[in-house]
Amino acid sequence: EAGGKVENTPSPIYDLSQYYRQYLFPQNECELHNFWLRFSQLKWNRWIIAPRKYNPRYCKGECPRVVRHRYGSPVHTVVQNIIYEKLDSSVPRPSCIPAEYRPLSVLKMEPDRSIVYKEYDNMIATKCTCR
Amino acid sequence: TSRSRDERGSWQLPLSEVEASQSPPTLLAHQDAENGYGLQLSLFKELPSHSHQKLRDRISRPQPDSTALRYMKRLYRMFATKGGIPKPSKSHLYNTVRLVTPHAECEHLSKNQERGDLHSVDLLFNLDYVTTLEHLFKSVLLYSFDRPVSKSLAITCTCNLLIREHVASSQVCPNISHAVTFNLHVELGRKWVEIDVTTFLQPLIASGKKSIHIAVNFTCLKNDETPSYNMARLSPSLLLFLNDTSQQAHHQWNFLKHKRMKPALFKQKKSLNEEARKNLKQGKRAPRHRR
Repeated sequence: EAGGKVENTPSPIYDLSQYYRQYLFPQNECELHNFWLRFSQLKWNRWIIAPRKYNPRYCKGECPRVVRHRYGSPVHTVVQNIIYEKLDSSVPRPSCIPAEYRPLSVLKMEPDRSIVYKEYDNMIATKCTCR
Repeated sequence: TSRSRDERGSWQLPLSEVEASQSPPTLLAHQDAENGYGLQLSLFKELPSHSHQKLRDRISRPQPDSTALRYMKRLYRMFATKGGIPKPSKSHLYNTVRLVTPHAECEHLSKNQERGDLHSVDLLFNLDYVTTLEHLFKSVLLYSFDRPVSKSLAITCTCNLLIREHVASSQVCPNISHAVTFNLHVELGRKWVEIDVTTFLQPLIASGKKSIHIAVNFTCLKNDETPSYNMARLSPSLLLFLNDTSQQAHHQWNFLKHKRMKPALFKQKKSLNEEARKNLKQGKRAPRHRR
């Protein structure tokens, strides 16, 4: 404005890293998070001997518009995203969920007091996707 | 219950206070002299018929043995990382290992043996929790010493295994017998001895039997140099290496096979954002990618 007041202009960014964070790398994006779970918290330590705790991890965050390249999402996810944005906002946006897992070895005690070592599949999330 | 023996080597089974107050019925069978076996004492711990579940559990269902627990914990450390991830192994064709302690025991003590030590034990193993989807890969009788071997041993033993139950598939031969002769060499400091009985138990477990009654008979040659350490006096556990084919179990061999066939899928190509972010943290410029 003529009075020298500046309005409706974005805050100047002098730091390149800030620029990247704000425009190229949005906050709260879909990614893996740690959560160390102790079996004693669930009272499962009565039959699970080992491990005493483990990190199953979980996926949390917002799914961006561009999901194919970064998250390996199927084409259907892109289509659903477009429907949400352009046509019908009641159609849910893609969710941030695990895409790949790792196994976990467990040592536990059966009711007859025999001891068993077993490898369970899909116990630890290793990668997130938007779907 | 704990077992003790007197200095002469005969066995006694002291009862705990609980068992003494409510002692389960025992069977004392005396063999006829005509059979040539002399006097044998057969002690068989029977399960009480009344509904004292805790007592039944204590007697019939052995508490987790500390030695067995120690063995399985050691096995766990061998097979898994500190984070609990199964270690990759090309020879790892099983994803389940079960250690079963005897459900009941029947000891046969023979006296007046001129050569070696003869010791026969009837063992009953409960396999209720072995599912039909768990296929046997290997089975082992596991003997553990209550203390590490103080001196290296090299002895020759003959182990006879006999299944006591009637096998429906074989009307002619109701019992299955298996003899194993081996030279036992126990190194200094060892705590366990494993005897492979896979071929012996394979048909039984494959048929889905929920309990196995085995008579184990040991004969070891003894000389002046051999200490009085007698493995036959120890009660073995049954170790089963199984391949669980259910969906919840991890099939490492399929995982390794798939990884070899399609390596590109598992080499996660870092995205531009991740790589650039990493460079930012390190104070580097974002990389330029060639067309």
